[in-house]
Amino acid sequence: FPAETPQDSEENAKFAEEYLKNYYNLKTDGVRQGRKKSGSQISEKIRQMQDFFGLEVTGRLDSDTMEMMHQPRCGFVDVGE
Amino acid sequence: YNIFPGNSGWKKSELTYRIVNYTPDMAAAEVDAAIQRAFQVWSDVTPLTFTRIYNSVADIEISFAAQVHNDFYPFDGPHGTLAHAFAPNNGIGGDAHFDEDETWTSGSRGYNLFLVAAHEFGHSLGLFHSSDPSALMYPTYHFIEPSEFHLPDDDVRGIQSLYGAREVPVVPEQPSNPSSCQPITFDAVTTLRGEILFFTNKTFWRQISQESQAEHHLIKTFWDALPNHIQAAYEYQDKDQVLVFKGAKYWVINGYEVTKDSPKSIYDLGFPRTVRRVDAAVHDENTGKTYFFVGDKFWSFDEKKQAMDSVTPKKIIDGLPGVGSKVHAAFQKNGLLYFFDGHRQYEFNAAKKRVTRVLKSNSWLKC
Repeated sequence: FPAETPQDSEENAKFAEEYLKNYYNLKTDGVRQGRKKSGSQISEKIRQMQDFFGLEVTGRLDSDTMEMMHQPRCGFVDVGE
Repeated sequence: YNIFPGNSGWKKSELTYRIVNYTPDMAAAEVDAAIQRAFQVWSDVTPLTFTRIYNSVADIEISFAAQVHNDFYPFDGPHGTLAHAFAPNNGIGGDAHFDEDETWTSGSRGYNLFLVAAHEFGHSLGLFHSSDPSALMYPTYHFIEPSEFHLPDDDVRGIQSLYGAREVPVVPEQPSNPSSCQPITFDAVTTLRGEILFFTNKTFWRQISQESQAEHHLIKTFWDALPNHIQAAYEYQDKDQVLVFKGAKYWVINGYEVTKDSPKSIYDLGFPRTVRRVDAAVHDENTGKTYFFVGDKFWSFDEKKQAMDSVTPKKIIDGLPGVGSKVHAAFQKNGLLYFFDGHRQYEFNAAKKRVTRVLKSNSWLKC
């Protein structure tokens, strides 16, 4: 299997961020936030998403999580506004 | 199921809808039929009625649009987000929007409008996303044959928590007595301690021996804890168990008792979360493997190890040549495997790896 390249990771992270903005109310103000703060916020949203779908809750973008994010779906958010 | 926090649904039961525009992907009549049937999914189990209007604003406004479309939730081009709908309220509340960049169909190609609309109208009526993978209100799209669609129990409980159940005249719950000679499509088939059980809708045929006339019963009469419209079943004789599947759950039967720890999750068997139902299952005593059929693929499960043999399933046409691309029910008898697809049944010799006979689905039932 080909190893995941840094470019793949970057694309996954961008895709996941958009997904979490759309369906998990991830708030980003467009300004690059501090790595630690931004990372923990995204990680928390990934946990919420993994918990909702019954995936293993890791807070990381593992292959199961990415596969679920790529599935076609309803556009309504999964968490309360 | 979940309902929208702080929203208890519509205060009236007679609702109106309007189809504001059409997708060019389908004939207008096909869109009308898909939308009408999607509403019927919900009106069948509640006191709600849906009346189509044409010339004024309706409670539920239905439209097709691409990208930005004036609601702060722009669509994203093909795939990804397919549609969205708003919780009951005035104005935009209740409205359903479908992404025009998708390919909408009344079949399995592209995205089936009926299936997506039925989900969106659940939001229009006050249901939030469910985390039950077999529920209609689960957020991800999963194609099933619309003619085989039954509103899952989770959604029925959800919508009835808001609007109550539909009042229908009480009729005795006796199975109709259709002739077993008519063509029948079975939901699932399994052996049970030497008998063969053929499940269809709320009932099952029980073939006790090859000489006897088949009995016809309601599922609930024998196993009150089992759901209707089950989708797969198989017997594992070493444990004297029959496993019965519907959606993402399965029930374990010991003879005529359902075990207390049922239902269980199919994901405990090793399925990935992308699998939301099992179409058919059969245990092959010759190999000790159980085969689970999902769409056009099948998984091999090792009963001794209680684990899937591989993380990826095989194509049915590759592993079981001649059987077709889908299996709706299956069982094993006298060392041979029998696969059902509609009104047909394929007798398959696993050792020779070929189909040995094609039979009618009801060939085991004495007419």
